[in-house]
Amino acid sequence: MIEARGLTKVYKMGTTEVRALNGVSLDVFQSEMVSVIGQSGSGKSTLLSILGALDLPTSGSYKLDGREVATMRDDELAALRNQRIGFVFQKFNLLARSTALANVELPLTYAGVPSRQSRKRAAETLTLVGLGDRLDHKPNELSGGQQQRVAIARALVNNPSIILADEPTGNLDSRTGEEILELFHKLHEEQKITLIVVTHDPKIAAQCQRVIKLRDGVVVPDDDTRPL
Amino acid sequence: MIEARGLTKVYKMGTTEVRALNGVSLDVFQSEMVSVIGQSGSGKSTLLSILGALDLPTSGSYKLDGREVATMRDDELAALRNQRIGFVFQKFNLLARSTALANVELPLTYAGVPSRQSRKRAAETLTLVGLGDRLDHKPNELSGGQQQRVAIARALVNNPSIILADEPTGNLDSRTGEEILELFHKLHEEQKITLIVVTHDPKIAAQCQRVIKLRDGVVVPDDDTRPL
Ligand SMILES: Nc1ncnc2c1ncn2[C@@H]1O[C@H](COP(=O)(O)OP(=O)(O)OP(=O)(O)O)[C@@H](O)[C@H]1O
Ligand SMILES: Nc1ncnc2c1ncn2[C@@H]1O[C@H](COP(=O)(O)OP(=O)(O)OP(=O)(O)O)[C@@H](O)[C@H]1O
Ligand SMILES: [Mg+2]
Ligand SMILES: [Mg+2]
Repeated sequence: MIEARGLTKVYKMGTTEVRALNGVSLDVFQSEMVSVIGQSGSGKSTLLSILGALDLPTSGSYKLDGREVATMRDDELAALRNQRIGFVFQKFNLLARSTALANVELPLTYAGVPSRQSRKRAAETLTLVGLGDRLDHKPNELSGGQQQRVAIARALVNNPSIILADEPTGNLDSRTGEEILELFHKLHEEQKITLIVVTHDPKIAAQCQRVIKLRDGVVVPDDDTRPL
Repeated sequence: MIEARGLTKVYKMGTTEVRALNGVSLDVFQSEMVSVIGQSGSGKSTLLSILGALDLPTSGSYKLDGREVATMRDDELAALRNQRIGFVFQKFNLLARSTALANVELPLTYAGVPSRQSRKRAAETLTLVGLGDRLDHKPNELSGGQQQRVAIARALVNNPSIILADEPTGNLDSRTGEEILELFHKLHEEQKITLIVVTHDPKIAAQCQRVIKLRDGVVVPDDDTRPL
């Protein structure tokens, strides 16, 4: 379903260049739940943003169900990002001047869902992540872990078939983190969602079907057991 | 050294109110290394910002070395925040248009350190946290964990006697997180720094001399062993 071949991402900075990805190839099959691990700076967020069609690689190919994402039309990409893929950003990327509810409603509004229905669905999803009593709080009126959960709720609200989550429990205590993980598992089992979770948490990695390891912008083969 | 009595923080939102802190009392002694743990939303960041003189409580008293912080003059507070306390924010609070080096230089510049010396010191501190090759990157040219480490470097650069760190390893893989923790330990042993670390990481809490637990805006007594 997800087929990446030879992905590179190179940033030019003056006379030097930073190779954030240096030739990444991987496959993720329909309904798999995989984790991506690796040291800080190893390329995880860069990889995830390419898989989420939010960024283009410098070179290499990325096919989603056989279709090369780099050749998709704008309207195709918009639908992909809005309805097919749910993306949880490492830095949340919430709208600062909107409430939790308005932030989570936004993808539904873009998908053309009528406002009464979108409001209800957004409230339910926020309740699912434990924020039923924080609907009208703006991001700066929420704790770090609450903001993170708003970002998670927003990624789930359009019933995506693929969830790409960038360190979704980094700001959560272990109990709240487990609740989020249980939610992901439930979606995975009940709705057969495909999940790719970038994580620093070995407990999450242990619960995934497969672990993809990155080191310095490349995938580490399973038999390479040096520390990351 | 740090003496908090009956701290409350109440946010009024229309007709409701949120009690982020509901009567917190605690002491932290010179050169102690304590961790603060508790569920998402339990009041940890709110407490830390009051202890860092970045916010005032709604009621209660906070004394630093016997001096009530709420009665300090502006210049006293400025010196306290700039030179005595190093604060690592949960959301980093970096200047988006400045490089890592410029971000870390800023507290030194405010302290009146000449620019050649401040530039050198900032570069050394960034190297200490593993970012020696990222000095000229702006925050959006850095990974999440790299931004977190810039925030840590900025908190250390003026040689503070108190470090208040809000989830300093939340975006770091375990190896990089251990390196940061080792750095804190080193500062604690060699320079007798007082550290208060808000953390979700039980490994960090285990390495501190004492663990302060928050639940719903109050400190949980040690003999209360219900889950947080
Ligand atoms: N400006 C505000 N207005 C209203 N409520 C607020 C405001 N700031 C924080 N809160 C609420 O106060 C409570 C405590 O927030 P705080 O940021 O201290 O939590 P925390 O323990 O740091 O959580 P986390 O582990 O998620 O970072 C939260 O429930 C939050 O929703
Ligand atoms: N716009 C940019 N310009 C230059 N370098 C960049 C840019 N964006 C990212 N990088 C570099 O690319 C590398 C990979 O970044 P990425 O955000 O993918 O890392 P990561 O694995 O997600 O790290 P973390 O665990 O800290 O979040 C980093 O070393 C970073 O400094
Ligand atoms: Mg990242
Ligand atoms: Mg917090």
